[in-house]
Amino acid sequence: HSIEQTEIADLPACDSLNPGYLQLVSKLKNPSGSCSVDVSAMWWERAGLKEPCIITACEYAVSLWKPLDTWQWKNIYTWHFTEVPVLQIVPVPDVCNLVCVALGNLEIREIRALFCSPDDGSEKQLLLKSGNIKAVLGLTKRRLVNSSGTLCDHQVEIMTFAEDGGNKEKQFLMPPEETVLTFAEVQGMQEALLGTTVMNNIVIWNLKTGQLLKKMHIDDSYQASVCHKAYSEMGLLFVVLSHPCAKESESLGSPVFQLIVINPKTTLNVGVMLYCLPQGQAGRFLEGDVKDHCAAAVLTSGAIAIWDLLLGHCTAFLPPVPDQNWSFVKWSGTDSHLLAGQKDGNIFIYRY
Amino acid sequence: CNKADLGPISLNWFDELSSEAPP
Repeated sequence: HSIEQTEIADLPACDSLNPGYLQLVSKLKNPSGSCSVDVSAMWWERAGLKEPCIITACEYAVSLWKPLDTWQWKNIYTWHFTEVPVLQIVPVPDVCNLVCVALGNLEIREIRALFCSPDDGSEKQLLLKSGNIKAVLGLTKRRLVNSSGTLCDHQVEIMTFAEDGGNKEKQFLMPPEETVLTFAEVQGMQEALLGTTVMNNIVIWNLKTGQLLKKMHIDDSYQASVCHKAYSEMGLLFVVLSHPCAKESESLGSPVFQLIVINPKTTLNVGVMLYCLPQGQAGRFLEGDVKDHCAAAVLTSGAIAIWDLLLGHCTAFLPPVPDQNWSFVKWSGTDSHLLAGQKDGNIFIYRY
Repeated sequence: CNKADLGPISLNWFDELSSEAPP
């Protein structure tokens, strides 16, 4: 079940004054024969011991791996799905021993909670929501938000888990008159939630009252932006977006992420920074993750690129290895590691 | 970018918008 591997990853030089450093510390191979779709890291408690575990998702199985000594991993639980394939893992911060998954084909059809029976330790799953689900995100304080339905019956719903993962409360947020495609928490403001919409608006809610506070239109240069991170500073809202539909431009290079600043009072906003690929590298944003001031993206070229959002440039670039494109990348929520996966089930863990 | 392009700024924007928005 586990493979140990320690080697230094080859890193092509980037146009950086302070190059990032990626060290391959571990590799694990998902045993399932189906296509690998996602990875995450979370705390799991067994016999009174909380451990930083890895969760891997294939189309029809989600596995939990516990750490052994010297960066080896042991598969301890696997949840199986027979009808609808897994699309993504949805970690819920502040909840131990429970992880959510989104299932569907092209769009999300179900959200399920995965956990283990306290009685016999067997794998259990619970259907939390089914229907035409557009977006889902785990939030701090054991909350899960999702948007579902079509224009006339669009709903934005928050579920709150009890400390042990059970008993969930439900609350609805006032829906905007358009579909919400992505969500992001506002760092340091636990009652604020952002969403991006199909019409290129950013909406902001008060999670305590459910009020829709503002709808803010952003630059039409990029359609269907994905919101990854937001923080409020000096009365302004800073938002990190990616643009999966952006066209490559010769003058700007390839903008993969963008930092914009919004005045929530006036809704006026302006682009602050474009995070482009190093010269000579091509590709658009396919999939990515932002944590603190680090942004990682899988590109259409099959490579992974990492940006320091404060420095403003690409600090590490990981070409496809070996002859396999990268297909997903996540920052570990339990430490400062980068989890990178390939469709064939290989997951690589890098220290950054 | 120029802060002036963004209009009047309030440090307390979240509470102010919450008191202005429909319940």
